[in-house]
Amino acid sequence: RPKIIALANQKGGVGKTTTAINLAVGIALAGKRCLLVDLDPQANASSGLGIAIKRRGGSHFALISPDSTEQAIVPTMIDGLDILPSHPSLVQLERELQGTSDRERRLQMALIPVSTRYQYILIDCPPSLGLFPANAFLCCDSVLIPIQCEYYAMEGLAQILADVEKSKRMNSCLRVEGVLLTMFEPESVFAHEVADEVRTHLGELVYDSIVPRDVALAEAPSHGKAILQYAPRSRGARGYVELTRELLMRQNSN
Amino acid sequence: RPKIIALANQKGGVGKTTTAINLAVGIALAGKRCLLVDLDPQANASSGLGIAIKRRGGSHFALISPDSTEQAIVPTMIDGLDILPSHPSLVQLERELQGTSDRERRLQMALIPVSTRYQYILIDCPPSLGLFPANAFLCCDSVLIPIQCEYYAMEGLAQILADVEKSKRMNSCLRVEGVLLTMFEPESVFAHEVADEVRTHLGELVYDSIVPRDVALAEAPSHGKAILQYAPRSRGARGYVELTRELLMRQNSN
Ligand SMILES: Nc1ncnc2c1ncn2[C@@H]1O[C@H](COP(=O)(O)OP(=O)(O)OP(=O)(O)O)[C@@H](O)[C@H]1O
Ligand SMILES: Nc1ncnc2c1ncn2[C@@H]1O[C@H](COP(=O)(O)OP(=O)(O)OP(=O)(O)O)[C@@H](O)[C@H]1O
Ligand SMILES: [Mg+2]
Ligand SMILES: [Mg+2]
Repeated sequence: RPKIIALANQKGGVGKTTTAINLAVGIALAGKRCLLVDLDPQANASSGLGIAIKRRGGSHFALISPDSTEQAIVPTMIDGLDILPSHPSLVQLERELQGTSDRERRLQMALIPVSTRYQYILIDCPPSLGLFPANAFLCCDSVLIPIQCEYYAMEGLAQILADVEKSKRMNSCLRVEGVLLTMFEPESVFAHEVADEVRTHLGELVYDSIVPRDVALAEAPSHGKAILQYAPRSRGARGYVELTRELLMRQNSN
Repeated sequence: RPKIIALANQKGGVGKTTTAINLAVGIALAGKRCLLVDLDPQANASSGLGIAIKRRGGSHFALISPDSTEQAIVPTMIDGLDILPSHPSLVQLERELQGTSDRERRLQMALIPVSTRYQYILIDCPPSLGLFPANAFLCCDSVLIPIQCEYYAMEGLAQILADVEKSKRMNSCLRVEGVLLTMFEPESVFAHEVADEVRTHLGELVYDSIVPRDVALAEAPSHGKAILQYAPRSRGARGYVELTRELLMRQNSN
């Protein structure tokens, strides 16, 4: 059975997609078979990995009928990493599923046919606490929460932690995988204050690894590449290499 | 009748709330009576203007019963600016409204009782193309789209423009108020490339005013202040003063 981790935070623009892509690539390069599920209608994880527009829409088909998941999966340029790409049509699907009784279990059913093929499945969520994050929380083992060291992101942390807690009623093994500080600017006093506050409140849950603000991370997706392919010696790449190592080590010790 | 402008972009973290707060303050300081409607369950606009948690929830009550709007409105510390604050309970409300026939007209009905009191109404939207942005698009005159000069934000622009276009079927006078380049880093070649591309595609729709990346804009909300109160001589403040002036001038010439 694969380890399933959702990347979630209803606060927008905190680095969910950037972390999902670069962690998935890190895990695949470490020799584990990995599937990245793009559950965001924006389809940023799909375009950031260079998946052509006409090949997107996999996650839409899979949520409608679980036995189409296998052929909806697309390989990436990284050996060992596949993706279930997304499509803006997920916006309509969210509306259509609202009346159905199993609407929150769709992703769980969709992943059953393929789960023996992967050791890790990462799910990139849209910035909300709506139907798609709910689907992710019901089928994943844990939630990785990227957070910027800024005021609004701090305020939102209580909401996402409460939402994970609530989802435990439907998925008893759900827990927080970790909290990742992203876009960190070491020269900003304010960022250090927020980081200290997060560590005081959440202690061990916060990764030692910190991802700095690095323009290379914003440029890489425009080339359809992960940071390790685009700028392997950049500070952003080092941050995600360290995170991958720390996350894999935490699996072994659990 | 007030001019109603929605701040919308399904891409997260592009500066919707920061623009909504600082533009609303700019408009009030220019002598116009302004109402800021916080339609995001994150309630960032409410906390960024220092509204105490126990006084939030206004927009929730107003969407349930329009005649409660008046007493749900709260004054801010800026003379001439009021706010209809938000609350995380909006997440549940979005689910509850899904089955009702008038779910997309709720905000329109809620604003009727108070519209004679204001010359401008700004609506801060959550990062989605769901029920609350749909409510905003059906009652507003125009949509102001903040955008970061980064790859994912560019990709998302086509989606939000298509969504505005679609909403014209239900609200014939809807148009794009303008596209604002935010968090601009003048020393980044990539940012200039993206900015040039946006201007080539959208021409006049893009404001001349550009808001630079400025840490003062990230710090201000933790003090419950707008940038003009927190750091009036900062580059961020100058950017929003220029935007306010340009937006008000465009109203006169239309
Ligand atoms: N460490 C970093 N340094 C600089 N830029 C970054 C970094 N991480 C992400 N970015 C850029 O910041 C923007 C926001 O990141 P990203 O899209 O990954 O966030 P998100 O949480 O997935 O957003 P959304 O809420 O819209 O899904 C993107 O343009 C991305 O390229
Ligand atoms: N010009 C700027 N320079 C530096 N930081 C900024 C700037 N504008 C906004 N910020 C900060 O960036 C973060 C994102 O901005 P903001 O919350 O306004 O975006 P948003 O689009 O409203 O996000 P969401 O999609 O979650 O609603 C916030 O922490 C904010 O304080
Ligand atoms: Mg994303
Ligand atoms: Mg916002």
